[in-house]
Amino acid sequence: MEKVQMRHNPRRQLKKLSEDSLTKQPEEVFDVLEKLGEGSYGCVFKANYKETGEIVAIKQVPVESDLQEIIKEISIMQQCHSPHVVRYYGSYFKNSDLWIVMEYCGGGSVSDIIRIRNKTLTEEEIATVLQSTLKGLEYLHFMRKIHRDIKAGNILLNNEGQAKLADFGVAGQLTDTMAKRNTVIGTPFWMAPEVIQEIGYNCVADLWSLGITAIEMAEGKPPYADIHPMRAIFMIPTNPPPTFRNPDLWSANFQDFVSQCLVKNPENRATATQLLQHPFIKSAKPNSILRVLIQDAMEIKLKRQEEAEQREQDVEDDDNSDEDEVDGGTMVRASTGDSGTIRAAGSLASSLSGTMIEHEDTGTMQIQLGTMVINSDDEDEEEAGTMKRRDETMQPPKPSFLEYFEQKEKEANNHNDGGRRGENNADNRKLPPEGDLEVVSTWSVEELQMRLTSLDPQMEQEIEEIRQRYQAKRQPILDAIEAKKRLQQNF
Amino acid sequence: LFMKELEHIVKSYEVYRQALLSEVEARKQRQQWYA
Repeated sequence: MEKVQMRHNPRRQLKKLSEDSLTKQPEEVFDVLEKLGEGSYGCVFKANYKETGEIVAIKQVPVESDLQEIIKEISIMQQCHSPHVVRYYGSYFKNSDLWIVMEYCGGGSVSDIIRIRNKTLTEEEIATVLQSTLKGLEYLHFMRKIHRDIKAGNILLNNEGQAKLADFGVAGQLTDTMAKRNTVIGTPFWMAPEVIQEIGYNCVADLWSLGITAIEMAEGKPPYADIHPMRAIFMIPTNPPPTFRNPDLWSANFQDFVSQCLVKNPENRATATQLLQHPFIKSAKPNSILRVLIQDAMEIKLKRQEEAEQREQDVEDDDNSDEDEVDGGTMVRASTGDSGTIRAAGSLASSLSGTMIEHEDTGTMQIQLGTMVINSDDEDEEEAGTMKRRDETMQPPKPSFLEYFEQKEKEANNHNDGGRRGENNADNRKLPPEGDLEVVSTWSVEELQMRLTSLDPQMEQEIEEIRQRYQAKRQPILDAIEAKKRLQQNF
Repeated sequence: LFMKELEHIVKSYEVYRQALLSEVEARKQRQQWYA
């Protein structure tokens, strides 16, 4: 299936859902194909966008769950327009679920690839993944957002081998008055010391997590993965920065890159922009080198699916949920000479996948290693006033994404002409069709402000309208009851 | 039913409000960068 998609649709990327699509019921718009995974918020499905035949990912979140968190995730994703961040297309309300439609990354997550192939990445592959990830982080940090859960499980690869940041469920926004947050959040082994210590942190916390992710991609698991996460939480701030288990296996450049990420004092830690200039990253090969890896993982996955289907046919009531990925024991170095590739213990790699739980895996470690959220964001904001701003991403050299912005501005200007035409329209102040939040990025600042101002009266008006509608429905019944009462009184 | 519709309206507006606020914030930051 994947191979067909790669062949027919190599570079086509969905920009947004059509207005027509956003007004329909989601099941009319998409064919839900298969479940990709389960997260703390709900399930993620692969789906076909019927209008264009493109593949998307749909996260189905029960509305009863923390709506503020979901809104935050949508809001962060829809503000991000970077080829290095998973794109958001729109949302739908369906019964009690919110369907969030996002970019589909055919390669899956880097941790999935390690687990499926039962093989860690080579230095060359790691450098390429890290380069795209750093570009995503540079962009995100420029937008004054912290991802807060960087790990191989949250770095997705598309079919072209481009790495993209995903899962903004725990991401945070820094505002001008709130430069450092102090919410303990993330996945224990990847957490920066300052995050664990709750002394306030900023964007560079993500770079610590990236250093841990680099080790994870090289060794199959992050440092301290073999010990209890609660002990690791104690050890990360007290011990010296972690290093490779066997440094002889890795080049000086790679080791230096990791050491620059894993600086305990965040003040001295390199930023994403600086790390993009590191020789290890500068010499990274193009994304295309990852295609082999992705294709390999897809083929193994497909083969396993076929095998599982076969087994199901053979023994209908056989529970095959755990068998696919089961692998024994300890880390074994692959026989690939000096490539430094190590075979990861499948069960461990999958147990560390954290927030996104593949449905085959049911290990208890997974529960323990999930993303942690301890303090609420509201508390952060209360303390924010006294915190000092640190503009760590506002440094030369000029980030590469500015070109992207300039292009986007041009696009936005074109759209704005349409927007201005719309201002004369009486319908202009109405809420955009459900989920079409993308449209806000095409409006001018004045228009955004105008819409914000008119939001409350507009909502009140809509509430009043439905109140009247229900009142109109209720009135004949009330009248009938009243009439009956009067009749009874007369008797 | 009325309560359900009411809840839906409030939630939709909240999502929309957050989107507008975030976009205003993003524009400010972008402008700061260009400045």
